[in-house]
Amino acid sequence: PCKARIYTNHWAVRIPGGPEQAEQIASKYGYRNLGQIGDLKDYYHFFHSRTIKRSTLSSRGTHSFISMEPKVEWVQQQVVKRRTKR
Amino acid sequence: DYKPSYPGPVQSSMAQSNSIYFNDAKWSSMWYIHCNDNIHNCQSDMNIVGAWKRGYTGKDVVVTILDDGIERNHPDLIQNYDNEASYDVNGNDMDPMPRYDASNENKHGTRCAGEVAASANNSHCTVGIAYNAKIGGVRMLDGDVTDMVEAKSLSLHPQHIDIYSASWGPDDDGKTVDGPASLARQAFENGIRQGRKGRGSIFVWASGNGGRSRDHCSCDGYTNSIYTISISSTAESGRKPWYLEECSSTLTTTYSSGENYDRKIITTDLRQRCTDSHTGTSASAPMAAGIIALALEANPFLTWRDVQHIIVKTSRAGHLIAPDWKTNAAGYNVSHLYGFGLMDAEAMVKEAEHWKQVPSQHICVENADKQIRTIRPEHVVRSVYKATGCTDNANHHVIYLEHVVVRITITHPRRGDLSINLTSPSGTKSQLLANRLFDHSMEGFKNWEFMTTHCWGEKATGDWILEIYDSPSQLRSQKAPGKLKEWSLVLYGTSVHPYSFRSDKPRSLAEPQPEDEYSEEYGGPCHPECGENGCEGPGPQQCITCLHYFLKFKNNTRTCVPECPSGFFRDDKKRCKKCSTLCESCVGSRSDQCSTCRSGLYLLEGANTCISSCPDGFYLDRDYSMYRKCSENCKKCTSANICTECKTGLSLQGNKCQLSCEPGTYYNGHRRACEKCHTTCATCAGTGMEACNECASGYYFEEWRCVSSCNVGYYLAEQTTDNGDVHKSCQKCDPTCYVCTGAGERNCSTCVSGYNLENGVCVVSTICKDESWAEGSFCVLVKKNNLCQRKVLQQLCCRTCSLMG
Repeated sequence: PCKARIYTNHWAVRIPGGPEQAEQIASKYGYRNLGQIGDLKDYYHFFHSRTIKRSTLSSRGTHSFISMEPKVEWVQQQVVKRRTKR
Repeated sequence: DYKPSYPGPVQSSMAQSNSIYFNDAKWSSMWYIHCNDNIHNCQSDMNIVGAWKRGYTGKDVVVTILDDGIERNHPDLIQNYDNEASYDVNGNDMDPMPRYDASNENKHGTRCAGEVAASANNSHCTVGIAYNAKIGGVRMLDGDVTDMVEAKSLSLHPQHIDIYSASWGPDDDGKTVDGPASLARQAFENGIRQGRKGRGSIFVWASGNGGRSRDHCSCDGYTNSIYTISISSTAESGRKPWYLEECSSTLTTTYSSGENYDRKIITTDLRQRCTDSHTGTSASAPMAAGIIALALEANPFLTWRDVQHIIVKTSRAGHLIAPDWKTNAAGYNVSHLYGFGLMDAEAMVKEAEHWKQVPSQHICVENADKQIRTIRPEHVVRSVYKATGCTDNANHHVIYLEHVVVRITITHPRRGDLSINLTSPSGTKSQLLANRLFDHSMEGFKNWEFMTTHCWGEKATGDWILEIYDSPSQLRSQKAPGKLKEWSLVLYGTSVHPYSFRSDKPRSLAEPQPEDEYSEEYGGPCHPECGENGCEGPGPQQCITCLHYFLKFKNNTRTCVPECPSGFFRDDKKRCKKCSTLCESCVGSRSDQCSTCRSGLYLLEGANTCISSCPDGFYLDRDYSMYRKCSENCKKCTSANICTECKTGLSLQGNKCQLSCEPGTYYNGHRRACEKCHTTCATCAGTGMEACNECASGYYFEEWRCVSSCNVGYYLAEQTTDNGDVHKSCQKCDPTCYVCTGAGERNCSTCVSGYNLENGVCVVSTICKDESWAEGSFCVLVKKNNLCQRKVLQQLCCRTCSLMG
């Protein structure tokens, strides 16, 4: 099976400044903030509708400047993982 | 084959009589829950009914299944379904119902859920192991699974959900090395730190179905994590199922499917149905989750580590068949196939009832060994690290081990050719990695964390030996050999004995314990045989560690002894281990390691085995009560130097066996070969004509040699043996004859000088002169002793000697 990385249009970001700040930053860079990731405090699920849904290339564009945003501690574009049922 | 007692009026589910009966359709097929040895050869010792009888059915415990959804309206699930423990991550909504399609692909989660908490006594399908627990499902596999999807699932409502059960992972294709990425790792740590109000979420994981593709579950970061309880499977028979993977991070085992003739696991299925097609370690993980739910009901305050300690203490090798069962230095039996053995629900709830929380976890990251070593084909790289257990740092000091992790970076042209072992200071060897036939990757391992549970309870300090083997499975370029770049040990455990605060119970509760009078914290004196770590009571079976040796009983309890009793031997880990049944004393547990034998048996020299009858080639030495070897070449003997039968090709000479030579030859002991006899011999015992045993034809025995014709003074005599054979030999003539034709004095044919032959008799020929003084008794003696031929005597006794007769 293809071993290439498949990038999605979902991001995980870590913004210690709280939900409001996350909301601001999301809209500033064109993301939709889908809320906190589970029970992980300060981690948020961002979705970028104008990015290719599945690509072997990590996405470029102005939205990727989010990683330079000082209030953003960590950004990870989500990659599809091969998981099998046992 | 379980014959439910006919209900008449429907019995209550917890029947007052000895057996439990539910009216669920498949109840009678659930061998792994209700049968035990004495019912029609049924084999199940997870003792689930035993836990139920103690009143534990999972009440108030919340379990969720991370999978492809849950059919929450299934008649067997609807009653226990918990919305709060559910979510649809793939669809980003609250409803985890699976997506239905023709392939029925999304049945997995519903099947897992039924094993845990299908309702009991509702006439539907099956009965969950924790049939009163709350069950939820997270739909997260039915779409793109990303690090974030996993993190969301693993950290769903950690204050509400107690147990997360996952029956999935990286490909089990025997060539993947993958594990939780950063978010999922965060989720694990978050759950462990904060979940269940700080007691830690319980993550249960299926160890993998890659047996056929020679996969090794150490390459799966989820089962390798110390935060997950990795579960493997065994078939009803106790045999290893074809799909099972081995590794040292597996903690315990539950039943699952085996070969097609093995009985199956029953559970709920999509579209409100029932199935016995749920197989593999996928079926084992939820079963373990259900059992852990029973223990959490018995003691909701158990932390995530308490649960792992209880599993280690109560799981049992039982009838599980594995070639690598070993007992570690803490006295636990462990295998790479089944971890510490089959889960025992009843033993777990009993331990849980009185469990004292184990001391806080310490983590000791030993210094990395950064010395680069080349890994050459067919060679082993051995690296020894002297661990201190971080004695210099009170918050990280580890004396008693729980998990051990080896972080390792290796470059290598073909990862599948590598195998890695780790040996603890107590000598327990864990196989961290086995060769993987299909792993051609050149990526090596980058700071990969291998984990072993096999040193659980052992001491941390001392020499840890890492061994890396490179066994090329096919030709490889020699240009770039492998390199061990760096490795470090991470020791998890406690700085005080985990059970030293225990109040009342000895190490294991497999058997019901009489309420002993030490229900308070024990502060009294310890038994003299206790070691330096104190005790839980005055008896030798309540020591934490032993001064000399310890004897372990079937029910997992143990007692400290000054010496091992007869029938046991002591090994290098201060354990008294059983000799083979035939031995009285021994140096090992095999039957060929006896040093003395039980009465009626004798030690076979050289084989160190005990036998009752004396085999050929041996004789009984009563002084030493042993069978000793006969001398060389001897087939049967009565003592070391009395042979009674020789081996083929040899013949008995006296009490010895010698090479039996062809007739006409004899065995020369010096030259150790057969040599020709003298020409006059037909057979002989040695060289020369005096050594003949039989004469050649045409030759006759005369005294001890063979002659062609009798010499003077001998005549040819014939003897007929009993069987009619005629034997000829030269016999001596009568003394009065010089030459004779036969025996006696009447067959003389020639006389000695001074005698005349008269009718075959020799008479003295001399005239006697005057009467000699000696005539009388003296001369009679001379004549009786045939001395008349002597000249002097002849004259002296002339008259007597000349008389006839």
